[in-house]
Amino acid sequence: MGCVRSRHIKHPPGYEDPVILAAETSFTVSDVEALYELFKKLSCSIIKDGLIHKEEFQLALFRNSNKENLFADRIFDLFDLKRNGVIEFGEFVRSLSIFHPNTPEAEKIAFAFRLYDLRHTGFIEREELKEMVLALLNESDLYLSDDVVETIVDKTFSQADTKGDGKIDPEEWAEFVKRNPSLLRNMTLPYLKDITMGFPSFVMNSEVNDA
Amino acid sequence: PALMNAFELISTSQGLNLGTLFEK
Repeated sequence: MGCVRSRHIKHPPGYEDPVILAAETSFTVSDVEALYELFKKLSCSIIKDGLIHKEEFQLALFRNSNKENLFADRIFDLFDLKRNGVIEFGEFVRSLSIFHPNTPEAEKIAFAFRLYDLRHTGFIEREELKEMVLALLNESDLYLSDDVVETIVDKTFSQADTKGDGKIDPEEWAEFVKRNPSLLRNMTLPYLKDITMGFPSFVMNSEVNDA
Repeated sequence: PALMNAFELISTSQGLNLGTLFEK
């Protein structure tokens, strides 16, 4: 299927026309075709069905398909737009486009908000923030006492929750990020501007004449 | 540590470093 490089082109489920994807994202048609080269590699690393399963996503991120990580789970879930447990090519391109340097900051801010709104309540709540801090500490093998964690969470919350209602809404989040732009640092991948350089083989597999 | 921004701390997670996807 999508795992076999062949001129007799048969695409996996979820494949979408690069021309359409380019029109809807920050990528060019060539970029999308180069991303397809990466997608083929990731989606056939364990289960050879041309879809990215969570284990394959974890393998690409951590070189370990069994590594549990709260944040990788959240990213996977946000990429999985159809919520069917796998990332299809169209979902992969549309989601990665958020991380493109040319994508408006407002989209990055909104994505980061959804990322941190663990329970999908439309707010980032104090308990969620503490849970994420504890997950980060656990992942990093760092130890901070509960008092210190509480202090960090309280201080951050007091700065972000400007309305003082015990939760951070999208508007407060956007204002907080404007005051702390470093929070969006990992929402931009400069490499995406040069994705065709990383996967030059897209030219061989292009289906678009003037790509 | 009391001066740390919790979100700044969280953003250092390896799980949020998607650049790794592009490493050969």
